[in-house]
Amino acid sequence: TSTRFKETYEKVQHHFADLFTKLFGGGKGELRLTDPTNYRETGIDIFAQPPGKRLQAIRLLSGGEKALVALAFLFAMFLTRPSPFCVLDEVDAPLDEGNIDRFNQLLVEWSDMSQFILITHNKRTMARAKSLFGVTMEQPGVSKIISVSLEEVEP
Amino acid sequence: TSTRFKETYEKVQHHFADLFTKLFGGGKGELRLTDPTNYRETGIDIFAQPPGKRLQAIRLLSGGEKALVALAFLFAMFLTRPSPFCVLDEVDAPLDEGNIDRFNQLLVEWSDMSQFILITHNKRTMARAKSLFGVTMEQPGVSKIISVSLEEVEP
Amino acid sequence: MRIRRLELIGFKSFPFATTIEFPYEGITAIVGPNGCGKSNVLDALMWVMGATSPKLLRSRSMEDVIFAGSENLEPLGRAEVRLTIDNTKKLASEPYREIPEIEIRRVFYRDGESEFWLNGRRCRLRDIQEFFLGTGLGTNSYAIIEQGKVDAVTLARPEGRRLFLDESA
Amino acid sequence: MRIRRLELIGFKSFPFATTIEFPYEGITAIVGPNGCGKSNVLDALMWVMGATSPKLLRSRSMEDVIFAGSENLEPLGRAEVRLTIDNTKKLASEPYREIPEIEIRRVFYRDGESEFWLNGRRCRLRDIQEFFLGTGLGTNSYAIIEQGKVDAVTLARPEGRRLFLDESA
Ligand SMILES: Nc1ncnc2c1ncn2[C@@H]1O[C@H](COP(=O)(O)OP(=O)(O)OP(=O)(O)O)[C@@H](O)[C@H]1O
Ligand SMILES: Nc1ncnc2c1ncn2[C@@H]1O[C@H](COP(=O)(O)OP(=O)(O)OP(=O)(O)O)[C@@H](O)[C@H]1O
Ligand SMILES: [Mg+2]
Ligand SMILES: [Mg+2]
Repeated sequence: TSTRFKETYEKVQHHFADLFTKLFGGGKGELRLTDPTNYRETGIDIFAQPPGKRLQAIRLLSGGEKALVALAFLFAMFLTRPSPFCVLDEVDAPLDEGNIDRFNQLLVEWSDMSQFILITHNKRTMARAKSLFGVTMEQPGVSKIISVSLEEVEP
Repeated sequence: TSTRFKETYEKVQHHFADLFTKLFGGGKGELRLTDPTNYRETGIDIFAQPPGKRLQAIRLLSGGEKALVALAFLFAMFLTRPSPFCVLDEVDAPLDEGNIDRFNQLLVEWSDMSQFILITHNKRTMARAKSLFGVTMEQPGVSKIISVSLEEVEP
Repeated sequence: MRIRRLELIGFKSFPFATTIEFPYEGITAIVGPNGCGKSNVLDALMWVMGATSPKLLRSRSMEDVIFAGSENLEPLGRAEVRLTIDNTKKLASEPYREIPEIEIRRVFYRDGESEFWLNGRRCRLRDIQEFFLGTGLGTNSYAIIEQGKVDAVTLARPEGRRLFLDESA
Repeated sequence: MRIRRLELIGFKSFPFATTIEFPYEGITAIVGPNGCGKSNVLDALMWVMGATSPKLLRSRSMEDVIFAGSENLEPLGRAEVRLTIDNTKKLASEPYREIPEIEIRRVFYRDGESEFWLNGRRCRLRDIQEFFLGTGLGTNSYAIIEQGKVDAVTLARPEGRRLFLDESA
């Protein structure tokens, strides 16, 4: 199993570096093993160098930068072994418009290989969806599903 | 000091009930002491009844509802002893448009009694501010303050 | 494997039978005001796929998944979720490989009884959990991110992060 | 008491002297892309007001508050923040009650040395912390909510919530 871990780790490492640059629009992301001599127990460290900044531990990043690093890591695993579907609940909340657009662009590119279900309050994300469901409580306390068109949610 | 705690608690309790209804646009919020016989050590429980729902512990609320309850509690203390200024960093991120508007409306009403400094990505919140500062990194890794007009950030 | 439809009956804030049909591929957005029931839909999906920890479902006990009543309606006695999986690409593991559509049902009664069904036949919880093994949708799934949990990756200790990797191996 | 101006020199991502003037009342919004330095401004305010825990400032050690360099610039040796308070309504406690404008300065050097100033005179950290006592801006302040911390109230245990109340007593 340790060769299997090594093979998986190398794929995830490659995808992470690639996705980091795509999501941040530049810069460099790096995974490192805490103990490369022991595949059975080693941990994984994450280093990030947003465009124009120095390479640093992720602790010093901003709220939005941390969320973007986390998404790069999760998607790196998704690309290593794509799951049949993917459900994301308001992961775009801390992101600015530029980062939301790059994030959505990636999902659009992958949308023929998997199903993506996004719960969101962000209009830019809604605009990229193929189908849109609304959940409402017309009767207080009782959830109901309604179909919603993009014009209804546009500002 | 226990009479002082009792007096403060009663004021906060009153403000919390009032602010809950204002922020949620209805419903009822309630504070209860975990041990009313011992003011020195008692804790404070929060109960929430969003409009049309049953009274319940805050654990079962949604992400946005919990943030709104927290804001009602923090502002109840602010109204009990207004601090000279108040700084809020992206507290509007989990809120939907209706709740953002009610939240901003409260701040506008209080804006002659204190200074409010809001860090936000939300355009509805930006639109209610009296003055707007932008932070940019024209030179990578170096923050600079620029003055921004609302037209520049409007969609 | 894709999600074709999800049906909620008496689950959390859905007292009446509610069906959501999902397109085969692409992005589906679920929208609505705070507290309307969006994250409850995600809870229903995780529950029918075999989630056992109430904490994962933002609940104190499993009973919290049953509709607890509203201003005008009484609490119900049972919660049921049905998940219909499209398996036309034969990605499911044996013995389901050749079956084009697979229905998974989970029922919970207020008295604590549970029922699990796979394509119309009673089964155990473990059978449902095994159905999703190896698809990346297990307990440390990188493919299901609950509200507020995206930070779990950056806040986790380095040893914790490898659990995600083991899921994708 | 109001904030009239905040000056950052070598603090976190602000290597060059930067001044922000605040209006006497009303709402001021601080905007900008992810990672541009908005929350660093809040950290600067908490730091000059006497914050001592690096964790509160999202740092591992106090040295993290000094500009650590960028692609083109070398790290600096000191961080300084100046806060000018408008006290025309005489709300400050003695001996500052009659002084219309009060400047608080805090400096930190990479060798670990600290300097604190109140209206041009050296003072101790405790003097700055005492200046803000009783204004609701102490350590359990309900008036300063850092990014992601609004949930601290709902996640706190009931005993933890009373700490906020003690601050407003
Ligand atoms: N067993 C139950 N019976 C009835 N209602 C329930 C039950 N469990 C949860 N709820 C209700 O569901 C609501 C929360 O729904 P949910 O978390 O899905 O909201 P949401 O749409 O995700 O909102 P947000 O945008 O704020 O995240 C709560 O108000 C709660 O009262
Ligand atoms: N000592 C330091 N020297 C140089 N740069 C620093 C220092 N400390 C933090 N930074 C930089 O500041 C950036 C974070 O800034 P900040 O947290 O203020 O962003 P923000 O504007 O709040 O973003 P978001 O919208 O994502 O919350 C990081 O990218 C980090 O590299
Ligand atoms: Mg939710
Ligand atoms: Mg920030």
